[in-house]
Amino acid sequence: DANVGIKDEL
Amino acid sequence: MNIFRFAGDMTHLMSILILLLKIYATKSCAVGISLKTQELYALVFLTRYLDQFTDYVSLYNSVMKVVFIASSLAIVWCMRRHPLVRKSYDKDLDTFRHQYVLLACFVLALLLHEIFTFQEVFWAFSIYLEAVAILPQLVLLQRSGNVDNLTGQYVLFLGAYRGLYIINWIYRYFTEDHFTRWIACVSGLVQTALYADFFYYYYLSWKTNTKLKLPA
Repeated sequence: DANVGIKDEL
Repeated sequence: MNIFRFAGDMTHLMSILILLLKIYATKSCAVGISLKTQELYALVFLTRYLDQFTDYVSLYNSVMKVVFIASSLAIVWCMRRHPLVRKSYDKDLDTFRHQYVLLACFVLALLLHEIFTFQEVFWAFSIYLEAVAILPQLVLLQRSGNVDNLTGQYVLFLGAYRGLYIINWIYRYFTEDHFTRWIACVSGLVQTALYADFFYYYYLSWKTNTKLKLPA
């Protein structure tokens, strides 16, 4: 799902 | 972005600023600071933010990544090169064999990751490494017995940052559908547990108003 690719947390 | 994560990032930033303050305010002395922990943190940021130039998330995200990488490298450089600081760094006390930790985290990242790509494996590596990066520092504090208050506050803020991140994950779990960050969550829990004993002694020293002593 989309969440896996983008790491939006530091 | 939720308030817990923002607060977590700010306390994380505060911990780094406290360390920079300690090094400069105490006439550039690094007593009680583990260079190995600082090197591990620099590596955590360098391996985690590989996506800095490929995936743009937000201005805040990009700016904070640069700040974390720059400040952690500045601390390592300072403790290695700065003529005064490096003299006060006690390498005979900072003897934690961190290369084993590096190897263990890398092997674990090769086994446990979300997708088997260069970036993802290094991201998982950085998550595992961050969980154990504080160990040399905690060992150094136990060896040196007394903890000066700036170093104590440094570890306290680091623990607060991870604690806030755990609340952030709980919050996101309930508010976002398919929020699955098991690697970061489990590793974050392990990391916060590592701080728990330090918190306990810190709280005791604060309560009994005595100097913070860690059992050797």
